[in-house]
Amino acid sequence: GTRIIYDRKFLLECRSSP
Amino acid sequence: QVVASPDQYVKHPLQNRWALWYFKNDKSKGWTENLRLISKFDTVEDFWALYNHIQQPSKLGFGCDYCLFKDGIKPMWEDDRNKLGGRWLMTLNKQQRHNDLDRFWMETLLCLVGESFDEASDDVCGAVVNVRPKGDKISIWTSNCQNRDAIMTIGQLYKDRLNIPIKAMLGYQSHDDTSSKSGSTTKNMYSV
Repeated sequence: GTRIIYDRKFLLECRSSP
Repeated sequence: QVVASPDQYVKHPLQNRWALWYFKNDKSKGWTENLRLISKFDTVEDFWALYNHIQQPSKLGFGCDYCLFKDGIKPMWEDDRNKLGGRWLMTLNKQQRHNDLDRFWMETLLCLVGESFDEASDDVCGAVVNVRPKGDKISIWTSNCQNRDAIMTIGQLYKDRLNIPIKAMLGYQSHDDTSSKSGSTTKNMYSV
């Protein structure tokens, strides 16, 4: 099946977005 | 008329739902009574909302732990999905509490929620940070200590991700050995 993967760059961007 | 793109309001789903636990060392209570579920989450946004809201490990008192485990797995050896497994264990020295503890723990959480270990991510049960006077510890728990390939993948990718110097050795111990150790040290089944 598919796996939902997030790299650290994306995760950190999500942290700072409003 | 302005229409927001889904990316702006749809939360980003995680592969797994996770539960964050907190263990406070209160000697007057039993071990399991001291273990508290803080909250569960299954999106990136809810992860950050929780993470930004709680104390960093370096601010916790001695004897306290944070545990992040897949929903349905209790953060203890006895849980059915832990009892055949083990953990990659990183022991930190006292100076590292100031310099490394908090950033290593955040990186560990990002590895888990982001499924950073390819197929081996399925073997991950959770992670624990123990704040201790003699030296803090961070560990990643996996479900089966015999799954050598998955365990080595996790260990190697984790070591790379934390940028730990090559010579610093990371050891993997089975929970069985850890729980039945006679001496002060537990033998490593694997190391990277």
